[in-house]
Parts: sequence; C-alpha cells; structure tokens
Amino acid sequence: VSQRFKKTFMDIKERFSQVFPQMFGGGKAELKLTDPEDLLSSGVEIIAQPPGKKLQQLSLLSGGERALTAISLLFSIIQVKPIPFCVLDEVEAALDEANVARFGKYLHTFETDTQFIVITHRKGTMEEADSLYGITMQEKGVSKIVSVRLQEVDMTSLKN
Amino acid sequence: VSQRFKKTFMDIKERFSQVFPQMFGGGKAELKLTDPEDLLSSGVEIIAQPPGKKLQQLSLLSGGERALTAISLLFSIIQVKPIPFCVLDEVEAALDEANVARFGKYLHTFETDTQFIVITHRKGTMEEADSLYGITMQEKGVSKIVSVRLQEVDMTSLKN
Amino acid sequence: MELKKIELNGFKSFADKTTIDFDQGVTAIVGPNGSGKSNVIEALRWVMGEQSARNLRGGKMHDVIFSGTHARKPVNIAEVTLLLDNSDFFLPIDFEEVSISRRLHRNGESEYRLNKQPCRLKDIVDLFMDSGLGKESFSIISQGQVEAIFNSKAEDRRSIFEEAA
Amino acid sequence: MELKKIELNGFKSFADKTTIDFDQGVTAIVGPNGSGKSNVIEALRWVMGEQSARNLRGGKMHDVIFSGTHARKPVNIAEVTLLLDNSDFFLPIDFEEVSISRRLHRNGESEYRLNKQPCRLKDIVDLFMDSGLGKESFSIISQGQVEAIFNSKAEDRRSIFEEAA
Ligand SMILES: Nc1ncnc2c1ncn2[C@@H]1O[C@H](COP(=O)(O)OP(=O)(O)OP(=O)(O)O)[C@@H](O)[C@H]1O
Ligand SMILES: Nc1ncnc2c1ncn2[C@@H]1O[C@H](COP(=O)(O)OP(=O)(O)OP(=O)(O)O)[C@@H](O)[C@H]1O
Ligand SMILES: [Mg+2]
Ligand SMILES: [Mg+2]
Repeated sequence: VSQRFKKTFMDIKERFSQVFPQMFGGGKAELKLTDPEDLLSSGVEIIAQPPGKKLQQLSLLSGGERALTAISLLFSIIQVKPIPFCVLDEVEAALDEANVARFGKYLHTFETDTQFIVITHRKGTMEEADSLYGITMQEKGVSKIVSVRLQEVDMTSLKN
Repeated sequence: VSQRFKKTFMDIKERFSQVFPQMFGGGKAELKLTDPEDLLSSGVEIIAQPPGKKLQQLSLLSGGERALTAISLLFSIIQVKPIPFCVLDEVEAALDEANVARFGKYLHTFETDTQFIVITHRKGTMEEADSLYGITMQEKGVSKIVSVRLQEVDMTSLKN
Repeated sequence: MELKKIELNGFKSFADKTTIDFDQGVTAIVGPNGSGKSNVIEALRWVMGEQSARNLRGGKMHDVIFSGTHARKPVNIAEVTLLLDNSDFFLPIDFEEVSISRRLHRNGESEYRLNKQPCRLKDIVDLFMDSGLGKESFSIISQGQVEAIFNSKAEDRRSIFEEAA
Repeated sequence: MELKKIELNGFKSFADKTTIDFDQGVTAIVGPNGSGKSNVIEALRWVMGEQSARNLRGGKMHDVIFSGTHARKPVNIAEVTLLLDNSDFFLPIDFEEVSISRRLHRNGESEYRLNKQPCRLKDIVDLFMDSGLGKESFSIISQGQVEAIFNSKAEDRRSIFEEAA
C-alpha cells in the first residue's frame, strides 16, 4: 500500500512540476512529503513559485495564483490517474485573461482521454469549447437549455 | 442598548428591502429577527427571493445570487450607518454582466458620502470608476503603479 | 467511458423535462446568474448517488424537487437519468451502454434504476466507487471549491494521493 | 473624512516607494493576477493597525517585508503611510489632516507615528475604533470574503447590527 502511494505520489509530483510552468508561463512548483521516512502517514506540502518571484508559502500567493496552482495540481492528478470525465464549475473565476487563455488551451491537451464539462462565464474558456450550451430562464424560475453558437451567446451572461 | 440595536436593525431591514430589488432588477428580500421577543440575544435571518422565483433558503441561491444578496446587505448597512470609505476587493467576481452593471452604477448612489476603492477585473466596474490605477509587475516580483485611462488598460488583466 | 446525455425532470429549477447531450472534448455550459448551470452539475452528482443534501445546497433531500414559481405549481417528483457509453467497460458492469436513473417523490419514496432494472442506491454508488469515480475522486469540482485542495492540512492532503493510488 | 493617499515602501511586493492618490468617488485598481492589488488593501489594513499576520495572509508579521526576487535583494524595513483629510473631524483627533505611519524592521522592531509624532499601536487602533472604522466595520471587504456575512449563524450575525448601532 505504501509502495503504491509512493509511486503515485512520485508520478504526480513529476507531472505537477511540469504542468505548473505551463499554466503560469514559467516559474516552478513542487510537492514535498512532510515526512519522507514515514510513507504511511506523511502529509504533502505544496510549494509554488510564480515566474520571477521567490519561493513563498502558499498563503502569500494572490487569489488568481492560488486558483491556478490548484488547477495545475488537479490536472496533474488526472494525468497520472485518468478519469473519463471531469466537471468544472467556474474554477477559473479568479483568473485574469492571460491565465484563462492558458487554462482554456490546456483543456485540449487531454484530447480524448478526458471529457470536460465546464460551467463558465469567461469568454476565453468558451472560445476553447467544442460545444456550447446556454441555460436560460425565459420563464422566470424555470430553466431551459439552448444549444448556442459562440456569437449568439447572451452577452449579459458573460463576465467582462 | 437593545433599543439602539432594535432601531438600527429596523433601519437596515427597511433599506435592505429596497436595495435588494434595485440590485436584482426585481424580487424581494427581508431581514427577520429569529426571536423578536428577545432583543438582547436574537439572531438575524436573511430571506431572499430573486425576481420571479419563490422564497427559498439562502443555501439554494446560486453563487452569483448569493454574492449580490451579500452586496445588497453591505450597501444597506453603510446607508444606515455611513462610513467615509469602503474598500472592495473583487466582490463582484461571481456576477454576470447584467448584475455587474447594476452593481457598478449603484456605487454612484453614495455620491460624496462614501469614497469607494474597488479592486476589480471587470470591465463593467471599471467603466463606472472616476479614476483608475493599474498595478503592474514589469520587473518580475516588484509592483508598480500606473494611472490609466480605460482604453489603455492592459487587456490581459481583464476578466472576459 | 463517456457521458452521453443527462435528462432532468422536476429537478430543482428544471421544472420541465430537459436533455443535455454531451459530446467528446470540451463542453461549456453558460448562462446568467441563477439560470440553473450549477443545478445541472448537482443533477449529475445526485444521479451518481450523492447522499448528502448539504452537498446539493439543500437542507433536506426533497429540496431537489422543483418547488414552483409565482406562475407554476410545484411538482411532486424529481427525476434524473444519465446515459453513459461504456464500450471500454470502464464501469465494472457488462453493458456497452449504461443508463442510471434516480427518482424522488415528495412523500420521501425513492427509486433507482440501472439499465431500467430497479436497484438499490448502494448499487449505483458502488458502480462509480469501484471505477475510481467515487466521492474522493476529482470528477466534479463544485463552484467555489477549486481551492479546497489547499485548505486541508498537509496530513489530510495525503488522501488525495491515496485515492489516486 | 477622506483617504487622500497611501504610500508603500518595502511592503510585500512594493519594493520601491509607491504612492497612490485617492480622489473622491469611485477609484478602481486593476492589474494582472499576482501584480499586487490585494497587497495595497493589506497595506491599508496594516497601517490602520491590523494585529493578526493571518489577516494579511502571512504566518508572521515580518512576512509583510519585501523578501526579494531573483533580481533583487530583500529589504529590511516595511513602511506604510496613510494621509487622511479630516476636516469634518470624523476621526476624534484635533487635526484637519491626519497622517498615520507604521514601520516594521526585520529585527522585529516596530514604529508608529500619528502626524509625525511617535505613538503606540493602540493609539492608532483606538482612533479608528472610536470612529466606527474598527475591525467589525465594513470598511474593508477582502478578496473572497463578500459572503462572510452569510457564513455566520443567525446568532452571530447580530454583531453586525450591534457594531452598526
Ligand atoms: N427545488 C427548487 N425548485 C425551484 N428552483 C430551485 C430549486 N432549487 C434551486 N432552485 C433555484 O435554482 C437557482 C440556482 O441555480 P444555479 O445555482 O444552478 O445557478 P447558476 O446558473 O449556477 O448561477 P451562477 O452563475 O450565479 O452560479 C436559484 O435561483 C434557486 O432558487
Ligand atoms: N513579503 C513579500 N515580498 C515579496 N513579494 C511578496 C511578499 N508578500 C507577497 N508577495 C507577492 O505578492 C503577490 C500577491 O499579490 P496580490 O495578492 O496583491 O495580487 P493581486 O494583484 O491581488 O492578484 P489577484 O488578481 O490574483 O488577486 C504574490 O505573488 C506574492 O508572492
Ligand atoms: Mg453556479
Ligand atoms: Mg487579489
């Protein structure tokens, strides 16, 4: 059991150190075992260093940097242990436009391995979608689905 | 003391029932004392009903509806007990464009009573600002201030 | 394994029967605040066997039944059906196509079906658990939860890696 | 009472002396993720007397001192100065213009000034507390905190109304 934990940890650790700089356009990050001697109960520490900055505790990162670090870790985990589908509800809310663009493009690196369903208000994410559904409440309080082309998206639902 | 609490509560309660529909473009909301007989220890319940919907517990509201309800309550409180300045760090992150527009316009109803400092990624909020400062890190890891006109805003910092 | 479609009927704000088809790749769901997007995600959680009303933002499980509007009466049944392409047999069940249904009556009665056959909630929960899509998997990240991966202490995070293992 | 300007020097990512002038009405602060916007808000909290490093996202108070980059050495002092227009005497102090300064040395020494005169942290905290701008006021809503007003139980919420009262 602890051997399997260790192998999985090492694989995710390696992936995370590659995914993070791809998401941030640079910088580095790593996962560390708090107690490498004790594989049965060691915790996992996350160390992140956005491009050009010094290594600092996670708490000092900005809202957007934390969200992008969490997304990088999530993507690393599902690259090591693929799941057939992944549903993301507004996970990129805190990201600025440049980071949303990298996030959106990265979704496609999973190709046919993972089907992504993303709820989003962000134009950048919508532009990366293969198909787009709009949910509306033309009748108040009652949801309906419409299939949309990007140009038709109701601008009031976009976050600008 | 409990008389003063009651007066303040009633004033905020009245304001909240007016601010909420202004923010939501309709609907209604109220504040209720959990124990009107016991002013010294009664709690406060928040009941919110977005336009066209039935009254429901706060937890069932959407992310954006909850944020807008919280903002409406905050605005009600500072209308009853004015503070000279109010600093908001990305409070409108969960709002769609239509709601951001109402939020941005509402900031001006305070006129000279309250000075607002808002951190935002949202174009709608920026358009309502009287002055705009950009923070950049041209030198990595070192923040600098620039005063900007809206057209010059670095598009990568916008949330779209 | 792929999600093919989900059908919501009387589930939260989906008063009428509504179908969403899922294609390969990236599907984006958009719409104004409060329009029902997160409700779709909760319908997926629910039909996959979610047992906690709090994870669906409700106080009781029957909060998921459409409760009416000013212009519409409430309904008495919430039903969600999920159709999956299982031609790679990712789910440990001997069917190339798997249909899962869950129904809740306002009187509290529940019904569960696997490929149209009545089953127990446990059968649905186990199906996903055994294929690594259980509660601890990262198959669904809810609104506001992306940073949950950090909030836990370093010791708690290990469960992420244990689940993945 | 109005904020006139804030000056940051060596505070978090503001390695160099930086001044922001505040005008009447609505001032918006914009910029990319991680550029330093929330750091400005924390500088305001800090100079107003914030005593908890955790409320500034740090582990210890000296986490607010610029800690260097690959290209720049760390500095040893963080300093923030706030200038306020007090011509309505909203702050209970007999000055039409109030300047508040806070300095922290890496060795742990702190200095506080009110209109250039050395004072104690308590004097600054009391100045704002007595004018209704204390910790319980809504003068600063931090990133991610807008819903904090809901998370408390109904009983805890009453403190909002007591503070306002
Ligand atoms: N049982 C129910 N019956 C009717 N309406 C319901 C029920 N449960 C929830 N709702 C409504 O569904 C709406 C919430 O929908 P949802 O959370 O899916 O919105 P959303 O599209 O995700 O919005 P946002 O962009 O703000 O996150 C609320 O307005 C709520 O009142
Ligand atoms: N003591 C310090 N020395 C140097 N840099 C620091 C220090 N403390 C924090 N920082 C840096 O400041 C940055 C965070 O800035 P801030 O939180 O203000 O960003 P932001 O503009 O609000 O971003 P977002 O839009 O993502 O919320 C982090 O990258 C962090 O590394
Ligand atoms: Mg939602
Ligand atoms: Mg910030």
